[in-house]
Amino acid sequence: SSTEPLQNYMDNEYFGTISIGTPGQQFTVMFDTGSSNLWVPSVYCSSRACSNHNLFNPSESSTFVGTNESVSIAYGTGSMTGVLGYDTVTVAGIEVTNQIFGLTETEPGDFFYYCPFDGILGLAFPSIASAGATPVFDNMMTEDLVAEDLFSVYLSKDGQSGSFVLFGAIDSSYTTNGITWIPLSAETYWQITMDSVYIGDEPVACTSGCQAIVDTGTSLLVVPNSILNSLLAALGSDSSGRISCSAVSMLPDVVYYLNGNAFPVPPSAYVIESEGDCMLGFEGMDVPTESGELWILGDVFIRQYYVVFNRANNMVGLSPLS
Amino acid sequence: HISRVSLWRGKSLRQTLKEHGLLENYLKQHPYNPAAKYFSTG
Repeated sequence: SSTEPLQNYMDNEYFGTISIGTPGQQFTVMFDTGSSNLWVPSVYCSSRACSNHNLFNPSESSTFVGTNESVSIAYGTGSMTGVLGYDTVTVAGIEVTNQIFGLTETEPGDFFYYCPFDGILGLAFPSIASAGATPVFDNMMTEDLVAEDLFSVYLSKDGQSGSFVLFGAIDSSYTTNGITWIPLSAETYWQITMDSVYIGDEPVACTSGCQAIVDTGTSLLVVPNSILNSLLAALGSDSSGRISCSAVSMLPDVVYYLNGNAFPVPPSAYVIESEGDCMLGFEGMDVPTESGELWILGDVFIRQYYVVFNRANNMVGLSPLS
Repeated sequence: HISRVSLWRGKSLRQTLKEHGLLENYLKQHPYNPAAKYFSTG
């Protein structure tokens, strides 16, 4: 069995549609570069939590092949359990045959009822896939279904329209400011080495280098707990992250240095306004790595840069969006 | 060989739970831990 922590997805807002089976059954999924498995709810799930979602029905798919292998998707105090199966997965016209995926069977909590997506499609490396399941994009490459072994992500700033995941290509209309390529430091997550982090012109963290993960499945900018309070204070916030909305225009950029290049995130991006309140879009966590601290560059960062996830040469490409 | 999936921006689970008055209870029962996503698959 294997686990995938669902509680980490409670802030995510970008969703797309895929279909599974023959004929296709549609699902709203989150495209997550921070995990590697595909899972959707299934008709095996009889709890109320599943009643508000599209459920995959294997008996209505002529191409489904079941297994007896179990999978568990954990969230906080409980976990969804399910089984693994194989079927054709269609992602924007690309048909991936014999794709392994998880079909949930039980859902012990109620909150999933309100979850805005049905399932998750992981786009990270096979080395972190639960149950050894081959990720969708690996099958796209193996089955020669993509023109190039890369995919790219654009998240629009207004968030209302225009966001996309492009499989097999780089859209040159989003790279007019050039692409900076950063080699991966690990083929697990989309993990890179970060040189340092500045607030304005002042180095504030990661001064001896650290690790960062580019993760579409994380909404905010995640920083080590040991740094969070000093970072919030440097930006004029208390420990809750709340800040005066009138001060936003005077805040400095937070600048991530990656492979010798500066990648600024302006206050208009890292301050999140909701119902008249302004909050800094940072959250803390502690995950030590062999190379020191771990930072997560989530959607707040990705909205500033068109990101190319290149499996052909294991690099992340970043192009500033104007 | 080139395929674009359009993404739309919807309401987050956090926002939906907040609107239903369930967020506080949810966070009590499920302490939020961003680190749980990483290095937890087995």
